[in-house]
Amino acid sequence: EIPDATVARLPEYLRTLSRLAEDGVPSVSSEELAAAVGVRSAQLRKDLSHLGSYGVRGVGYDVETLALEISRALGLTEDWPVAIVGMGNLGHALASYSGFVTKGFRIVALFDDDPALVGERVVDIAIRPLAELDDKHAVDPISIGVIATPAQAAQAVCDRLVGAGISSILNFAPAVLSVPAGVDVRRVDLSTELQILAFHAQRKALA
Amino acid sequence: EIPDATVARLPEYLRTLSRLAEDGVPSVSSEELAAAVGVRSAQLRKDLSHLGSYGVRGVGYDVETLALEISRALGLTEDWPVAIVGMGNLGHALASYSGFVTKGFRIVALFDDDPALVGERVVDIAIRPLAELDDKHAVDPISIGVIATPAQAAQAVCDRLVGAGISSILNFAPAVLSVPAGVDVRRVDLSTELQILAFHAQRKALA
Ligand SMILES: NC(=O)c1ccc[n+]([C@@H]2O[C@H](COP(=O)([O-])OP(=O)(O)OC[C@H]3O[C@@H](n4cnc5c(N)ncnc54)[C@H](O)[C@@H]3O)[C@@H](O)[C@H]2O)c1
Ligand SMILES: NC(=O)c1ccc[n+]([C@@H]2O[C@H](COP(=O)([O-])OP(=O)(O)OC[C@H]3O[C@@H](n4cnc5c(N)ncnc54)[C@H](O)[C@@H]3O)[C@@H](O)[C@H]2O)c1
Repeated sequence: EIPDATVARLPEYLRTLSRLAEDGVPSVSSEELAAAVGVRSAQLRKDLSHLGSYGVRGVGYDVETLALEISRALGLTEDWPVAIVGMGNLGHALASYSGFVTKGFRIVALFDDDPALVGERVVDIAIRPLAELDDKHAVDPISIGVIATPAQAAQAVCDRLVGAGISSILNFAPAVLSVPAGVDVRRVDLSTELQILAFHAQRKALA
Repeated sequence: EIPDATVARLPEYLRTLSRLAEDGVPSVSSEELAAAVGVRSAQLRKDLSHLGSYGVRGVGYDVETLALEISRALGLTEDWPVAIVGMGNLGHALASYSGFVTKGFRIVALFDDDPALVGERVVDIAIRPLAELDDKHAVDPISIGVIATPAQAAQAVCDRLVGAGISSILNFAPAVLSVPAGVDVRRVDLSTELQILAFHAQRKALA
């Protein structure tokens, strides 16, 4: 059983490893990889031991091998079809973000209830009304639903996604969603990052 | 010295406490608060002890008091003027996100180099060319810069912000920024959340 805190760090390790691989770096020490992500090297070794990944004393980890082991543990070697509901400003930014495609997340459907948006093509996919979710899911099954609607629409949209059989949801709307057991919801709040910056800025000012 | 991992969890505790306060709940046990955030209660007690916040055995924590202690530790009782550079899809979504204002982050300036966007008003602030950064910062000092430009413009924009004296940067562009010592950069990668969802979805499928 891999602890949640470890799972949350794996994408960070992978991002650093991908950069090293792009730069042609063959191996990396646990100290170096830990420093790049901002954890202690003992924590990194403990995290990676959950995957059965061990470095070689004095040499460290092989970059390509470790990146593949983490990708496999995260399920990134598979195909993850994603649907975005709510194609306003945020939906448009998410649909065209290159960072999704490079990790195996394939945008397959875009939904919005605004008739003025229906039919518009973004990343070569036509925006459809949410009423067409079941038809689309039947043809090209959706693994992950992303909610980028206003808060008051979020629960109803979530119910539609869960009703269609989608059990992984990424929610951007500032609303707490209630879901049945077996459905995973992750909530993104970009103000969290600003709060961490504020913490460090305040400490700098006080120092 | 508060560990980074603790700092990263404080906004989560605060979000749950704010919800409890809205619902008029007077106190919360460490088990209950820990479960809402997804950590063990021993970890929560350890995190809060760094702030000098202790619960009362058998009663737990006072919701209002703990929320204020965390807000103060994060510096949220102060005013944090924020500037956004890059007013495309993401910039528009960030500028109008209500989740910033409620935590004390005040959007004071919006910049974009596209002449077609300059002059447009978003949340009643006019988009200005980045060349006007120094004038704006002199009149209404900016604490945090948010970069929502394409990757290839990100380093140059970062240099402009740092050159103006801004030492806290939130970067959305998929580019690694190099900054002088004393400048904090936090990077947001929304694919991280999708990877964590993929991890849990894969385990459900294998179970
Ligand atoms: N969590 C964060 O950090 C963060 C950051 C920015 C924005 N947001 C949130 O993301 C959401 C979207 O923000 P935005 O700036 O893109 O808003 P927006 O108004 O530009 O877009 C919302 C879109 O949702 C559509 N919509 C509304 N109800 C719908 C329904 N029932 N079914 C399908 N589509 C529906 C609208 O037609 C619109 O196109 C908001 O809730 C905002 O608060 C969150
Ligand atoms: N990190 C994440 O999770 C995430 C998610 C979505 C998008 N993004 C990234 O955010 C960025 C913005 O995405 P978008 O969809 O809003 O793109 P966009 O093309 O809609 O907007 C980019 C804006 O930046 C402006 N710009 C370009 N160069 C500039 C400069 N030198 N100075 C000032 N403004 C400049 C453009 O005029 C444009 O308005 C992209 O880099 C994208 O990859 C990141």
